[in-house]
Amino acid sequence: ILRDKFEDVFRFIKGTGKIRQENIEQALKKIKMAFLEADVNYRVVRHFIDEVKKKALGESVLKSVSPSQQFIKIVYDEMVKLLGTQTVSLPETFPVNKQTIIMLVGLNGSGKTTTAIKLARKYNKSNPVVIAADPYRPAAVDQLLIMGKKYSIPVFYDKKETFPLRIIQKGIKDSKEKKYNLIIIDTAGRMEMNKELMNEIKEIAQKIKPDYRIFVADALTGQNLINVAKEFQLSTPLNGAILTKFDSDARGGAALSLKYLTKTDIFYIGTGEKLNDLDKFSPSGIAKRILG
Amino acid sequence: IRKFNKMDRLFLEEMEQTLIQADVGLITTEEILEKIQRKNPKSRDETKELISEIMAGIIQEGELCQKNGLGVILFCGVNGVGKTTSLAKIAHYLKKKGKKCKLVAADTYRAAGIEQLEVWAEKLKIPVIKQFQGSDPGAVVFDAINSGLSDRDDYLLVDTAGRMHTREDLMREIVKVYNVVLKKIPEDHIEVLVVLDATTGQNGFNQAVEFKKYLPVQGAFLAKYDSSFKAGIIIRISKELNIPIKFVGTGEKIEDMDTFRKKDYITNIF
Ligand SMILES: Nc1nc2c(ncn2[C@@H]2O[C@H](COP(=O)(O)OP(=O)(O)OP(=O)(O)O)[C@@H](O)[C@H]2O)c(=O)[nH]1
Ligand SMILES: Nc1nc2c(ncn2[C@@H]2O[C@H](COP(=O)(O)OP(=O)(O)OP(=O)(O)O)[C@@H](O)[C@H]2O)c(=O)[nH]1
Ligand SMILES: [Mg+2]
Ligand SMILES: [Mg+2]
Repeated sequence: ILRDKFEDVFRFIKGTGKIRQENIEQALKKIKMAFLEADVNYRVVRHFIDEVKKKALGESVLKSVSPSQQFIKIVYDEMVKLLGTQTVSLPETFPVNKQTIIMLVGLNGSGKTTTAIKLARKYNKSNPVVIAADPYRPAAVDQLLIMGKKYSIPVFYDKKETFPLRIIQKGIKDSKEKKYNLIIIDTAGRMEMNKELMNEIKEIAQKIKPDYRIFVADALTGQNLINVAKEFQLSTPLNGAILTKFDSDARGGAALSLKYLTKTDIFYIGTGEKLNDLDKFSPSGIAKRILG
Repeated sequence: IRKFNKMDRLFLEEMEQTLIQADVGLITTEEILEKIQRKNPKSRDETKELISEIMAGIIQEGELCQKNGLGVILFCGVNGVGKTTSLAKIAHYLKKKGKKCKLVAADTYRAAGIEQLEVWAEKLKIPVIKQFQGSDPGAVVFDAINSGLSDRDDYLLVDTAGRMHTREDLMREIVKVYNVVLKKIPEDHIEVLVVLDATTGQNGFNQAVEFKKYLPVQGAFLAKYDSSFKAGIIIRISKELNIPIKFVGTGEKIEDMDTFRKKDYITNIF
């Protein structure tokens, strides 16, 4: 773990008693390694290293008694600063006198459909319905119907309709009649450079005006996640993100990059395939995990 | 980095950034850059060429194993990487070559795992062996092998449920499925393909390590290569795990698949 990595860097500092430039370079290199192994974006790493270097060479550290502990504290504080100290999340419940619309978007296979069902369960008290707006993927509608039936979550679908926008419009009309308060729209996976599919999302967002547009990405995603998020952001301003597959051994550096470079709040993390595997995003928890 | 003048040092940092952002990973990037420095290239173009040569020396291509008699191709990988879709693409590819195939719906866990494969089987006009959600995947495979042997099929393509490589119980489950095949099919007639998602970062290496630990992984199918990701992780996977990349997925349609060519892959990194 990171603490052990720093122990040997600072072991010889205890002898000379001060953090010098050379010690810092070694320690920073270890941080760089840890972050890149954790899939933190290269640009975020560069910025982070610069900030930590400035603070670590500052007067207060040079006078400190335990350099390694002080150094780790600087790193940790800087991370929490990037990740945000508060848990920004969706409201506890949604208003009962109107419809709140949540739209989930993201790359193929990131976990949108599963997350739609998890969200519906989490907000069970808000009378939710999931709209099956993916007419492309084979058996995508069946996937929702099977989960909906298993967990008693209402699913609106129209297997004859091939236009997602029309499915959603019909679904919203139907939801108003049935007095559902929370409408969760599951959309098809798409690559951010597919102009046609990105325009589709843009049009849906413009016509439907969802209250929340949430980017669903998996925690295993590599360096380019930021560019993907930015493209989705251009098609429809994102309110927040949900990062799935945190039950893997991926350290989740994507969270740091997403938060820092796109200022997107992370509402939840997915921690498994089951209905309840949706946890609130904890900045300090993720900071510890990225640091290893 | 000391041997280079300041101008070249900047260029090396630029190269480091390019490789890291391509998900090559820090360890492999440093190994490559170290080799570069020892060769002392005189120009930027020469540096790029050297890096390409080094990568070409590391990256392994491969073909599907060809054998007479029934062959079984087992698709494994973590959740959502593209196993089911990639399997359908390989079935299409084999069918075009005149091979008689059956699809095996051994993802008995995920909602509509079976239905999704059935849609592909129908599109391809080839049979699918299935039971129902919750049945034992080994039992489905057992039925499939009997059917494949009696019908003298060329290939059975086995779809499995997505599983996190960190779940020992799920990894042992897929070993059980493999062992069911091994009971009736000789080892050299079974091909284990790990499906990797091109959008995955360093975790792709961990995935490959674990699947190789439990199963004799003979190759990788790199799905979603039509994404904006460079899948640099396959360099380390090829090098340290000896796993050749056999195919790339380039879209969601049945024909969106190519044989993996390292020359094109390396060009794409830059
Ligand atoms: N281990 C784990 N698996 C997950 C998680 N979230 C989703 N999955 C699994 O990931 C796979 C893909 O999930 P889906 O919900 O189908 O993903 P999707 O984004 O709707 O996929 P497309 O609609 O094809 O773009 C499934 O096997 C899910 O069970 C998670 O947090 N942890
Ligand atoms: N653009 C693109 N999408 C792909 C590719 N391969 C698969 N997909 C998409 O990725 C998503 C997941 O594909 P699946 O085949 O269901 O993945 P899987 O590994 O079987 O998923 P699980 O069984 O849930 O673990 C679907 O939306 C596919 O259409 C590819 O090469 N390119
Ligand atoms: Mg889906
Ligand atoms: Mg599948």
